[in-house]
Amino acid sequence: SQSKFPKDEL
Amino acid sequence: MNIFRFAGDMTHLASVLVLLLKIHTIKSCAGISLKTQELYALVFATRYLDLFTDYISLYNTLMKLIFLGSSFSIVWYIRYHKIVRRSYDKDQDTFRHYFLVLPCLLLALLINEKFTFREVMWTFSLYLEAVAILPQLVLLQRTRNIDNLTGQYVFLLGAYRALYILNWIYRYFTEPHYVHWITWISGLVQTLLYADFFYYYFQSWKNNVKLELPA
Repeated sequence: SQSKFPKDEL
Repeated sequence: MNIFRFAGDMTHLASVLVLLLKIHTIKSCAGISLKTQELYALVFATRYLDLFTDYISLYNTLMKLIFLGSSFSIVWYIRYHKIVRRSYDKDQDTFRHYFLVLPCLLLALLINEKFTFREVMWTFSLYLEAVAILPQLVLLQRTRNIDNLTGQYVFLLGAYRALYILNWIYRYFTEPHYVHWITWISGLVQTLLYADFFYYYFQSWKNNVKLELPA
């Protein structure tokens, strides 16, 4: 799926 | 992690350090928009909500702490430090930045990848960061002589997101299913807002003249 947490980018 | 993203993070870090250097050493915030700094503090506060809930890497956590700490301390310096605050030009820094917050919040509620609190807050931070530089760019057009540190600060702040675009292109081609339209479009809009600044910054560097933006 597209949205996932945690986001790895700052 | 790829070289573009690392370069982007380092450029972003450099922009923060240049600003802290300017404010902390010469105790001046001339030419700096408090409104942009407040918007950036809000960007980091809403983007790093997972700071204490998810651990990705020491690097990730460290950088988040640096960006949060620096943005809030810069706002504190300009608002409350007895010497720095004197050099803040509140008559020129008049952009109604609150008019940026609400539309970004509404847009994040409408267009997001998943309608959860964290995801909407994260999306809001992306939209807000895209426009956060506007008060600063408006102030630069009103400030006749832009000092070097301020010019370098804005340049580095714009350059970091341009490097992130290269990072997204790289990840798109190297990672299957890596598609984040919201992030990409916000980042592109953000970088395009710097286009004219980059042009005049490059011209001043090439002709070795003082940086000046046309009114």
